[in-house]
Amino acid sequence: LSLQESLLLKSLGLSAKPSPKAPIPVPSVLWRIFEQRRTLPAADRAAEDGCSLEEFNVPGNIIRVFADRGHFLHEGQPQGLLCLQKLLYFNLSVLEEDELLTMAQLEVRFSHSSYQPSGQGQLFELRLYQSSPLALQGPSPQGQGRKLLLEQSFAQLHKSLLFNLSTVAKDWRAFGRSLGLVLEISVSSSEAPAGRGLQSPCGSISSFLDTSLLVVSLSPQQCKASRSKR
Amino acid sequence: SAQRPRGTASALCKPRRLYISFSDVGWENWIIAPQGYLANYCLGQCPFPLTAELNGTNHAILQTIVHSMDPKATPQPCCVPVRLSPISILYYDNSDNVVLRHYEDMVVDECGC
Repeated sequence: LSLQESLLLKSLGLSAKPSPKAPIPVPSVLWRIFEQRRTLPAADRAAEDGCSLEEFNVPGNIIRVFADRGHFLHEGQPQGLLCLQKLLYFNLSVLEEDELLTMAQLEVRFSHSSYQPSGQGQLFELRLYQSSPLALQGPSPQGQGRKLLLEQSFAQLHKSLLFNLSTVAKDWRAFGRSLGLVLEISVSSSEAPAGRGLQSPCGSISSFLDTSLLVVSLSPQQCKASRSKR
Repeated sequence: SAQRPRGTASALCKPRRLYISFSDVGWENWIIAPQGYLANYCLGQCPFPLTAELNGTNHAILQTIVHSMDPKATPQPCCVPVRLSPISILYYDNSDNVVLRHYEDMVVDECGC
């Protein structure tokens, strides 16, 4: 039976039977796509191209959501304008060698939005740095060995922010590394702390919840049927 | 030919219901959804003459003729899946990541000889 099972797992693209230890809740985007496909009529399901994902408009037949395995470098009381600094770490080594990574999207989530009826939400600045592998091992990846990937101002009106990291993830995967990033959220310099009265300058950023990385990849092993049809 | 193949309709090659429950194979702790699915399987005879409903290949048609002449030397053609459809499976991998994966050829929709 174990030989049969391992053969079956192999044909499903798994080297061994997974045994999850601390499973995260299933992200809503995955439930939504799963339900959409499950409710398709049989004829439509058979005609579906199993090697592309309409939802993201990219080739792929596997969607993974990686939980962040990093840690906080700074949270709580603001240091100057800096409200939050966190090392983000995503282990991309679980992708099989023959899998082609086609998309990576970072989600930064907050537990609630802080919509202000006046439309004058507090302004923050988000910076995302690529951390060097060496910096990932050290206690503080500040300063040297990091490269600014993106910078964006935002008013926290939404529960999550999405960033396309496809190019970075492809590059890192090509070098066989896991993806290490540093996330910084600070109060916009135009928002003088003194002008906010007794409120904490970091305000609603305390509702920061977590980050995750959605990765789409294509396993050629499961695309044989569609290729031959074409 | 309007002649019906030998054997009763229920004995002819066609899809049969098979529900696969992942808990039956001990996979319930890592597969999130579905908990099981209607996979079906093919079973039945492919007797001479092969009608259109039996989805016979040219080879199968010839094999049934040869079989009817000498059943001991040549077996009847096999009843096998000819159209399958995919399913998606949502599961946890060994690193506790959530994975949604699309698998081809998981459900038997049609059988043939």
